[in-house]
Amino acid sequence: KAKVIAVANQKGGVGKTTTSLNLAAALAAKGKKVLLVDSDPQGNASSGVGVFKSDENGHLYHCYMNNRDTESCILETRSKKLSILPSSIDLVGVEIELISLKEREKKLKRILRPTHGHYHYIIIDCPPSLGLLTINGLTAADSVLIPLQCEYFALEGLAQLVETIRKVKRTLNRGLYIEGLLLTMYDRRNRLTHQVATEVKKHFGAQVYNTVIPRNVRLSESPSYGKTILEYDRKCPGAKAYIKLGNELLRRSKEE
Amino acid sequence: KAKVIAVANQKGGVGKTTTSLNLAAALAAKGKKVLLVDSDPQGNASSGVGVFKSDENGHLYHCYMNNRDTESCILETRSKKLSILPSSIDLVGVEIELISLKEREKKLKRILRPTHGHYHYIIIDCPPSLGLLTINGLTAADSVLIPLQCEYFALEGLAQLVETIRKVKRTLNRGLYIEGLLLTMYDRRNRLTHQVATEVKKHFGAQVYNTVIPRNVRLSESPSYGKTILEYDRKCPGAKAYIKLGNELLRRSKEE
Ligand SMILES: Nc1ncnc2c1ncn2[C@@H]1O[C@H](COP(=O)(O)OP(=O)(O)OP(=O)(O)O)[C@@H](O)[C@H]1O
Ligand SMILES: Nc1ncnc2c1ncn2[C@@H]1O[C@H](COP(=O)(O)OP(=O)(O)OP(=O)(O)O)[C@@H](O)[C@H]1O
Ligand SMILES: [Mg+2]
Ligand SMILES: [Mg+2]
Repeated sequence: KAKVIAVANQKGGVGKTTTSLNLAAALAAKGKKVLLVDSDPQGNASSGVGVFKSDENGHLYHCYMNNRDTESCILETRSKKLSILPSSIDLVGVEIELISLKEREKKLKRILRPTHGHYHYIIIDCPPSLGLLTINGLTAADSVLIPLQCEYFALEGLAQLVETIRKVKRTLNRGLYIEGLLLTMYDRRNRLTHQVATEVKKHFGAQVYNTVIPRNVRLSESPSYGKTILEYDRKCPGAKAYIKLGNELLRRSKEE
Repeated sequence: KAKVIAVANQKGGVGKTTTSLNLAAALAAKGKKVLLVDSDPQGNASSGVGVFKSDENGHLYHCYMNNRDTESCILETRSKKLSILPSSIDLVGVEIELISLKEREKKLKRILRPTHGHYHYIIIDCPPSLGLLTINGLTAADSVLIPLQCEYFALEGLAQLVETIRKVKRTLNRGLYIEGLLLTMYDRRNRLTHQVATEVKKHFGAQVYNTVIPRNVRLSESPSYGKTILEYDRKCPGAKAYIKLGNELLRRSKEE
């Protein structure tokens, strides 16, 4: 059975997509079969692995609306062992269109169920909100990985995110737990970075990954070529950090 | 009559809140009476001007649900001539709670109508999505200011944002126009910054502000003290850039 990890944080621009696609690539490079699910209508994870929106291909919105089966919407990427269930701008409408559906929060869980046997890991990239698409991600997942930018506004939203995770755990997904908190865009020279990091470790202790992702311009360049960081520049600090994160995540899973 | 400007971009973390509150402060410093409307459930604009959520005070959610009149929810800030209509986490529910309301897109316009006589400018900070809260912001506004991070993913979402503005203009708010595109977190040393800036100027020409906002750590520190950049460090590059933006915006308004 696949392990399903939702990558979520309602604060915008904290590195959810960059983490989803590069962690997925790092796990695939270690020989794991990985499915990346792009549940953000912006579709950054899809274009970040070189898959561009086109109406011939199936995408997640078709699955939400029962127009296609999940398997037919999954595409291969250039990275061996990494597949993607791409997004579409139509996902913006899901919140309203599913309003009267009973158990509308469990839709993604049902969509992913037939794929469990084919993958070791399923990584879900969530949009910057706590609406129905993110709730579906949290309900479909075994655990939640929380990317956290070392900035004041990002810290402010953390309590709200943890509260939402608790609510989903209580009412929709009893087994849900926090996989870990990942410090992103970490800048050693910056006082604020250290203040935020200290604060987060105080509250979350061992749940904070030892691996931090440094601010590294190569990470923001690689999506413009439709490449993961491992394809674009395997030797840069950003690639090394995501490889290290993959190893740390695998090590922690073994210990469970 | 006040000029109403929505600050919007569904891409997360591009500087919407940082621009809303610091532009509002720059206009207030020039002697304009300004109301900052925080329509993001995260409430970053509210805490960025030192107003913390408390249930005694009224906030925007009360106005959406007709529990309080607008005036009673507006608070003064430490900056002279700058007032705020604060946010609340309850705004997350507005999308679903207003589902059956006729003209639910015009709610914010009606909420702000009684305040027009008291202000020169009303600045609306929008959340990172194209849902009902942002649509209300675009419908209540005379124009839209689009902060744009000089990164690939931010560029990718621009077509979708412009399309949404066009739709709102056609169906809900005939007079809506683009006030300008503001390049944020601009890093002169970074090749990607220049590539994105060139691309944006090619498509939007004179709509792109001459003023750019440099990446400046003081801008990310000031919110942790509940201060605008003008209060925190008036001499830093971030403060100078927002003062210059205020002047450019006032000059352009005169030419209209
Ligand atoms: N460690 C890093 N170093 C430098 N740039 C980064 C890093 N991580 C992400 N970025 C860049 O920062 C921007 C925001 O990252 P990203 O889009 O992954 O965040 P997000 O949380 O998915 O945003 P959204 O909330 O819009 O979904 C992107 O342009 C990305 O390329
Ligand atoms: N010019 C800048 N230089 C350095 N840091 C900046 C700059 N502008 C914004 N920031 C910081 O970058 C982060 C993102 O900015 P901000 O929160 O204003 O974006 P946003 O678009 O409002 O995000 P969201 O989509 O979550 O609403 C914040 O931590 C902010 O302090
Ligand atoms: Mg993203
Ligand atoms: Mg914001």
